[in-house]
Amino acid sequence: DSQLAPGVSMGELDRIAQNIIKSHLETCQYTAEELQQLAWQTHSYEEVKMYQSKSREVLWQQCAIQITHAIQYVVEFAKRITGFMELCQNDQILLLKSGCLEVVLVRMCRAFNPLNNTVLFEGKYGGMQMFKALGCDDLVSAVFDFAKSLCSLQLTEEEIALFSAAVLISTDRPWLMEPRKVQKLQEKIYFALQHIMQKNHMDEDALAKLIGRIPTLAALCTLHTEELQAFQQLHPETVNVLFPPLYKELFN
Amino acid sequence: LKEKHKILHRLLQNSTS
Repeated sequence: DSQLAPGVSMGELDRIAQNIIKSHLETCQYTAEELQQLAWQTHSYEEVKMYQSKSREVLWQQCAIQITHAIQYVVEFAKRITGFMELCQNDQILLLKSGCLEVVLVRMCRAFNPLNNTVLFEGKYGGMQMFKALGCDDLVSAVFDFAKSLCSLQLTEEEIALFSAAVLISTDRPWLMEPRKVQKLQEKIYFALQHIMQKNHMDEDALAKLIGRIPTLAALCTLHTEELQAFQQLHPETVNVLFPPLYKELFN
Repeated sequence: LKEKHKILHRLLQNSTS
């Protein structure tokens, strides 16, 4: 239980890390084994053509449903993190509202195959071309690029767990009521992540590289909001009537 | 914030699913 810094012991970091890793394993939507089994199940040529022939509204709705489903698992991830539930309700809502999509994007790298640039979507893997009908090629290709770059860091499940938590419990969100409390927790998570990454990676800069991806995560979320606003201008009834209520609450 | 995020607030309040 030696002290690493004032008020932080190795024992406490380990408890925080184990709690976060457990939460991640319980709420990650697909286990590593399930993903392994699905690995080379790709959508067929006919299935991809079927996605491409959908109307823009229908595919947007399908994607909104999948994103919302993933977000529900992220909410549960947060709820099982002891430190997160000790924050005030205002900050819990704020952190989830602003960070849930970023966490989904981090988690996405688990379900991304960098060997053929495919992502797990509705039960099988498919490439970017599957999403053509959305009409936001820039966003889709940026998301795929991000997933590929995250995969190249070869993060373990533990590292993905801790990095997801660090992205969620972020002091960069405006209007936090207790920013110092959030900062203390985030620092401990990064300490724990650093400790684990030093053991697992030859590259001393692995953590710095990972932190360096955070601006891209924020940019992807901004781009998503912009695309949604543009889509809603053209198809307000689709969004109002057919999109999941949680998706509208978070992004509208 | 709670008023504008009823669903999120409810998810946070509900017992673990």
